[in-house]
This record gives sequence, structure tokens and C-alpha cells, in this order.
Amino acid sequence: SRLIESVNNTVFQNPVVIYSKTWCSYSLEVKSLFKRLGVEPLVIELDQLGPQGPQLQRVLERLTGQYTVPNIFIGGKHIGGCTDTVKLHHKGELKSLLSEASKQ
Amino acid sequence: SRLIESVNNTVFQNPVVIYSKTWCSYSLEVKSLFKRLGVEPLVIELDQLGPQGPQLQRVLERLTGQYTVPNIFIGGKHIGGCTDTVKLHHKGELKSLLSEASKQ
Ligand SMILES: N[C@@H](CCC(=O)N[C@@H](CS)C(=O)NCC(=O)O)C(=O)O
Ligand SMILES: N[C@@H](CCC(=O)N[C@@H](CS)C(=O)NCC(=O)O)C(=O)O
Ligand code: FES
Repeated sequence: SRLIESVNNTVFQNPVVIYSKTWCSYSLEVKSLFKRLGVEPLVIELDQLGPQGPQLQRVLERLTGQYTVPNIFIGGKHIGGCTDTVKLHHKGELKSLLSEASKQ
Repeated sequence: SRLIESVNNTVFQNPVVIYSKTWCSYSLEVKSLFKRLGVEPLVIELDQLGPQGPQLQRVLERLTGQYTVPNIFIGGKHIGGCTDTVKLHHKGELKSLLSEASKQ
């Protein structure tokens, strides 16, 4: 579908992508984390897209198995949600994923 | 107003009250915290009340200055949100607040 194609284009053309909701504290947490790491993600706020928001959220679920926000991609690779991203950071793996993605 | 009165009744007749949203991870975190502390809060899910949900959320803002969820009361006293509650817990103050409230 057109939406699936646009997600694929988005996550492969941008090193870090966050599908988010403006009023969600978990989305805010992951945005702040990337900011602290000196990274500027592409943020797509699903609550600001009118009826396309829920459609996009369902497409993401089909593509990644994850319906919830925040939904994070690094270097085109599906990372997961806020907790997953924070875990990777505590394991020390997030920074290497980010530097690899920025070289692509 | 009738809603203001119902909030006051609710928070004074129940030792622990959480105004919450079912799909919100911060609301989930604070519910799990009280569960771990052996407390059974009264939980009001604002997203399950139809049009009354947003009304109640605005009434809470008028009463407490806080619009966001989760919105927590202990012993009729406004505690704050998830972060505030977790902070009190780390300071060791949450348990005493809870035991005081359960004696009322
Ligand atoms: N463990 C997940 C939790 C994700 C989650 O439950 N997200 C909620 C918002 S905090 C959600 O997407 N709820 C459904 C919705 O908002 O449509 C994470 O760390 O990202
Ligand atoms: N620091 C606050 C954050 C509260 C917050 O931003 N809550 C969000 C949901 S996570 C909210 O209420 N957004 C507006 C809404 O859902 O109506 C807390 O710890 O509770
Ligand atoms: S909506 Fe509250 S943490 Fe996401």
C-alpha cells in the first residue's frame, strides 16, 4: 500500500525515526534521550495527522508487530519502544547503532 | 458543579485514587507501584467515560492545577503525577502517607 511504502522510504532515508504522540511521556522520554546523545531524529507525531494517524499506527503494527508508541527505527532497523531503546542505551549498544546508521 | 463535588467525594472516601488512562504507560507505572506496595487504589480510567472523561480531566485541572494523567490523590490530598509519586517513594515518604490515609 502507499502508506507501507512511505514508512519504508521514511525509515531508510532517515538515520533515526520516532513515531510518537505529542502528549505521551514515553515518547517524550525517548526524544529527550536522543537529544542528550546529540542525535536529531525525524519525529512523526501520529496525533497530529488527523485520520492518517490511526491508519499509520496500524500500518506500523503490520510492519513491525508493534502497535504502541513510541515506535523507533535506527538505520532502517526496527528498534522497539521506549523501554527497548533505554535498555540498549544501558547495555552500551545504542551509540554504536547510531554511529553505524549515520554513516549509511 | 456536580463533577467537582463527585471528585471531592471520591478522593475523600477512598484512601488512594488514580485518575488514569488505560493506554498510558505512566498511568500503568503508578498503578504497578501501588500494587507492589500492597495498596489497592480506586482507578478511574478517563478514556473509558465517553464525553465525561475530558470534562473530568478539566475539572481536575481546576481543582489541582494539574491537567495531565496520571493524577493521584492519597488521603484526599493531591499528590501529583507519576514522577511526583515515584519521587516520594524514593524519599521514603510514600509509605507513611499511605498508612496515614488507610487509618482515616
Ligand atoms: N513498553 C513500551 C510501552 C508502549 C506503550 O504502552 N505505549 C502506549 C502509550 S505510553 C500506547 O501506545 N498506547 C496505545 C496508543 O497510545 O495508541 C515502550 O516502552 O514503548
Ligand atoms: N511528569 C508527569 C507527566 C504527565 C504527562 O505528561 N501525562 C501525559 C500522558 S503521559 C498527559 O496527561 N497528556 C495529556 C493527555 O493525555 O490528555 C507525570 O509524571 O505524571
Ligand atoms: S501516554 Fe502516558 S506515557 Fe505514553
